[in-house]
Amino acid sequence: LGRALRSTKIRWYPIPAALGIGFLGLAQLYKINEREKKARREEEGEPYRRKRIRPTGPWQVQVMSTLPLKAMSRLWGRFNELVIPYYLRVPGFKLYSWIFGVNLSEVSEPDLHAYPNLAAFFSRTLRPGVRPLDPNPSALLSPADGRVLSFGLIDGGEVEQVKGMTYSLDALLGTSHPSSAPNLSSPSHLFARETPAHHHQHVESEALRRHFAGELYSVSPYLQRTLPGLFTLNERVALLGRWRHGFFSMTPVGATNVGSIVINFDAELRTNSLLSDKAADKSPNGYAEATYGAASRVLHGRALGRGEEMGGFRLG
Amino acid sequence: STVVLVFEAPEGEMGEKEGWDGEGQWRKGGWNWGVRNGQRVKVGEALGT
Repeated sequence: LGRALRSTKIRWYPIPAALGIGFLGLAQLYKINEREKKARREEEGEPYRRKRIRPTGPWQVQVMSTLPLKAMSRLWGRFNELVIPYYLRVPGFKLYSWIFGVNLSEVSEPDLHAYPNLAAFFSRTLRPGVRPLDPNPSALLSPADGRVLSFGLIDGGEVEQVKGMTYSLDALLGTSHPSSAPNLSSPSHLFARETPAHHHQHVESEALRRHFAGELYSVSPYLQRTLPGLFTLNERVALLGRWRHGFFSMTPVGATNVGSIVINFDAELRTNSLLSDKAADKSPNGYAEATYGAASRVLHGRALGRGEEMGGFRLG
Repeated sequence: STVVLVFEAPEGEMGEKEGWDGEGQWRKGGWNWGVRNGQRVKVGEALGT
């Protein structure tokens, strides 16, 4: 090797090094300049532009906030729309029901082959009569099957979350409520729900909708305890309306694996999609608003009956 | 997937029942919670009155 090296003739070429170094210098300068410009534009130009909210919290949350949750959620959605082979459907859905505690005798379609994929099974409907409405006319009904996470009184616009975390009502619902601002005596109510992914209206009321694009963190009780203001970070749809005692709102908050929120009387709503992010970003308040005034001139909103199914979560 | 309900409740004292009080006044009654934290509920069940 030594002899080979010594015997090889070394010839020096004037590689246009100056050119290369010059090019690298220019590229670097251009990049720094661009970055300065972008930072300046963010500072001054658009006060309303929704700054990416970086969640604070323990390292788990930092790790989660670096994950491409939206991309994963869309991928998960695509996966759930894959058609399941005919003979795998019954064992597959029986396994799913066993894991998630689904009572198959309540499902409206007894033949499980009828569901082509998991997304369809996730949005199955219940047989009529399996969820009777409480007969008491002054009762507020539960909008979904689920577990009560926390409830209480709103004090000064601060909603008490699980384990003492609080977040502001305006951050959750957006400011300038359509009707009288909720008085301090109004209780709030949090909810976690499981499948089936349908929501029912709890009382007579009418609604308008605000769609907040946002993150898709899982809204598991664990994350609710660790991520302050989780509900104001996640993608959500705030339905604002009125009932006989004043202001009423219902806000389904999206989650990683579920992702999409569907409202039966709102064909244009698209959550968990690039379009929705752009629409929400463009609006000065950071959410896209739709009013259902045309639906009922008298009520200035969409009238919803007691126990009426109004939509729910969809996979993907 | 979580649902947050925020609403205004009747003016009366929390937990006050509707009906005639000692001075012959009709009390509208206040809001009464019908659930507790961690409780499982199903569609259509009363959360409160």
